[in-house]
Amino acid sequence: VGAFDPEDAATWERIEEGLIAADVGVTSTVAIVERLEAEAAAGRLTTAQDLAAALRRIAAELMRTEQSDRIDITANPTVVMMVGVNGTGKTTTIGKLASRLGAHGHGVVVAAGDTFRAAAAEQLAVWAERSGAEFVRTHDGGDPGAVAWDAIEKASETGAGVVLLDTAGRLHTKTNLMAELEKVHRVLERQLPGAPHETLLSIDATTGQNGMRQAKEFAAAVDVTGIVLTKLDGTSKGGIAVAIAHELGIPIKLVGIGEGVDDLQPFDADDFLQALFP
Amino acid sequence: TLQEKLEGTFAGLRSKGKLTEDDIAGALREIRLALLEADVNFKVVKSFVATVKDRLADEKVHEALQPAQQIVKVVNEELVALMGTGQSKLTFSQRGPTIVLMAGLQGSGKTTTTAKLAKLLREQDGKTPALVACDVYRPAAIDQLKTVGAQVGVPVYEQGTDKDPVEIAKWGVQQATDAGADVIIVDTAGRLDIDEQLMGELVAIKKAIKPHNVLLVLDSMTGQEAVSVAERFDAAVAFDGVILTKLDGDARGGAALSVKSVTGKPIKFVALGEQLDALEYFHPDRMASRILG
Ligand SMILES: Nc1nc2c(ncn2[C@@H]2O[C@H](COP(=O)(O)OP(=O)(O)OP(=O)(O)O)[C@@H](O)[C@H]2O)c(=O)[nH]1
Ligand SMILES: Nc1nc2c(ncn2[C@@H]2O[C@H](COP(=O)(O)OP(=O)(O)OP(=O)(O)O)[C@@H](O)[C@H]2O)c(=O)[nH]1
Ligand SMILES: [Mg+2]
Ligand SMILES: [Mg+2]
Repeated sequence: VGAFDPEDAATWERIEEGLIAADVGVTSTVAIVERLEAEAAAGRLTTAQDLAAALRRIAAELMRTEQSDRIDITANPTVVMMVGVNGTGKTTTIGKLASRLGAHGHGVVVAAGDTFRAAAAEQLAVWAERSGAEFVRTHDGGDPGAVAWDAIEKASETGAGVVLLDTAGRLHTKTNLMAELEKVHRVLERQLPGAPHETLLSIDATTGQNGMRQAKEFAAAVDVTGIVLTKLDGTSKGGIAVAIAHELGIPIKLVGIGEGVDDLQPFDADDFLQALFP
Repeated sequence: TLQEKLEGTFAGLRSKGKLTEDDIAGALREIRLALLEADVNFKVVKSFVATVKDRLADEKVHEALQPAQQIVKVVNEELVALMGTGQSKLTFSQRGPTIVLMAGLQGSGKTTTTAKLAKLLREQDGKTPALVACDVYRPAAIDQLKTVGAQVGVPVYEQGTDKDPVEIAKWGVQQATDAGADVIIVDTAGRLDIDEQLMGELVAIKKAIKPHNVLLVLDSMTGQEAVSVAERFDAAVAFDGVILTKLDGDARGGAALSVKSVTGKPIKFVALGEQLDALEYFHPDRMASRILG
C-alpha cells in the first residue's frame, strides 16, 4: 500500500499476474510491462497510485486504433451486421440497439438473418416488438442472404434509417459457415453501395485467448468495423478486448452490461480501464 | 507444438549432452506460456509448473537422450492425472427417476446440451427422458427447448413464463414422473455467479427437486475467471460435474483444467457441435493434448 518499489521482483510478478488474470494475454501483457518498466526506470512511478494510473494510460495508448470507436449511422439507410461465435450475445445486442435507436427517432428494421438455430427468429421477434422496429424474417432453414436483401428492401419501402441484421452464431473454424457469412456480406454490398456500414463482432467478456482467434478470423472474412464486448456485468474484466484492439487494431464500440433492453453502452475507455486497473 | 518449441529451446545441445538448470528453467517457461495461452488459470499454472519441475528432477530428465520428448511426456502425464480422476458417468437414481439439473453462465450451451443429453441417455443407456423448461426470462427460451426436445423426440414440460421457475421445476418433475420418464433434465436460465437473486433461485430449484446430478455447463473458450465462476456455482449448488461446450472450435479449453484442479469436480461430457448428436463422454488424454497445443 502506498509506495511502489520498482526493484522488487515480487511486485512486477504481481503486475504481470494481474494482467494475465484479466485475460489480457501474454503478448499484450509483455507490451504493457515493457512500457511500465521504462517509466519506472525513468523514476516516474513512486506510489501504487502512480502505478495504477500508468497502467491505465499505457493500456489506453495501446488500445488506440485508426478506426473510430463510435457507430456511424449517417448513411441512409445504415446497415449494421452483427456477427460472432455462438452464444456471445448478438441477438440480445440487436434488441438493445433497436430500442436505443428507436428512442432517438430512427426508423429501424430488424432482420432475422439466423435461419438455422431453434427459435432464433422468434427470439429476435420479441426484441423487435419491444422496440417497435419493423421485423423481417424467412422460414426456418431459409437463405440468410435473402433475409439481408429483404431487410434493405423493407428499409427503402418504409424509409427506415437503420437496418440491424442478425446472423447465426458460428465458430470461426467452420469454413463453410464463414463462407456463408462472406456471401451475406456480398449480398449487402451488391444491393446497397457502402453496406454493411458497420460489421460488429460480439465478443463475450469471459472469453480467454480464443477471442484473438475469433477476431482475426471474422475480420479476415467480413472486415469487422468494431467489437461489442458483452457480459461485462460479470466478473470477467474483458481484458481480451485490450489484446484485440492492440494487436489487431479493431476498436471496441459498444459494451453489453446486462440482459435488459437498456444494458448497452457506448465504449468508454476511461471507465473500462478504471475497472481493469482500479 | 510444445515439443517443437522445447526442441527449439534445446537446439544447441547436441554437443553438451546434458541440460543445465537454465535449460530446464527455459523449458518450464515454455510450459507456462503454453498453458497460459490455453487459458489455464495462472494460479493453477503456477502450481502445475512446480509439480512438473519436481518430476523433471526426479526423472533426471537433464540426462535424457531425448529431453524435449521426455519433458512433454511428463507434462502430458501430469495433465491427464489432474483431469482424469473423478467419475465420468452420471449418477442414476436407485428408485424413481434420475433428476439432472443444468446450470451455467449465459450462452454457455445449456438448452442445446439438455436436448443432446436426453438423446445420448436414450440411445446409449436405454432411458426414457423428459425435459423441463425453467427459463422464464430469455425471449423464446421455452420455444427453443420445445423445438430441440421435439427434434430428439423427447417430451418437454413447461408452464410458460408467468410462473416461478421453482414451481415449474417441481411441477415438471412430477408430471414427467407420472408420465413414466426415468430421467428428467431441467433446463434453467443462464445466470451470473455473482447475481444473488438468480443464484438464490438456482439453490431453491435444487432444494425443490433434489437432483441426483447438478451439471455446470461451461463454454470451452472461457478465460481466467472460469475458476471463480466455478467456485461460486460450487459454493451455491455443489455441482457434480461439468459439461464443456463448443469444443468443435479451436479454443484450447484450459478452463477445464482450472475448474477440475480447483473444485475437484470432473468433466463428464464434452459438446462438439451444434447438431443434437454432438455430445460425448469426456476423455482426459484427448483434453490434455488439446490444452498443451
Ligand atoms: N449478463 C449478460 N448477459 C447477456 C448480455 N448479452 C447477452 N446476454 C445473454 O447471453 C445469452 C445469449 O444471448 P444471445 O443474444 O442469444 O446470443 P447470440 O450470440 O445471439 O447466440 P446465438 O445466436 O445462439 O449464437 C442470453 O441469455 C442473453 O440474455 C450481457 O451484456 N450481459
Ligand atoms: N459450435 C457449437 N455450438 C454450440 C455448442 N453447444 C451449444 N452451441 C450453440 O451455442 C449457442 C448457445 O446455446 P444455448 O443452448 O442457447 O445456450 P444456453 O446456455 O441455453 O443460453 P442461455 O439460456 O441464454 O444462457 C447456440 O447457438 C447453440 O447452437 C457446441 O458444442 N458447439
Ligand atoms: Mg442469436
Ligand atoms: Mg438456454
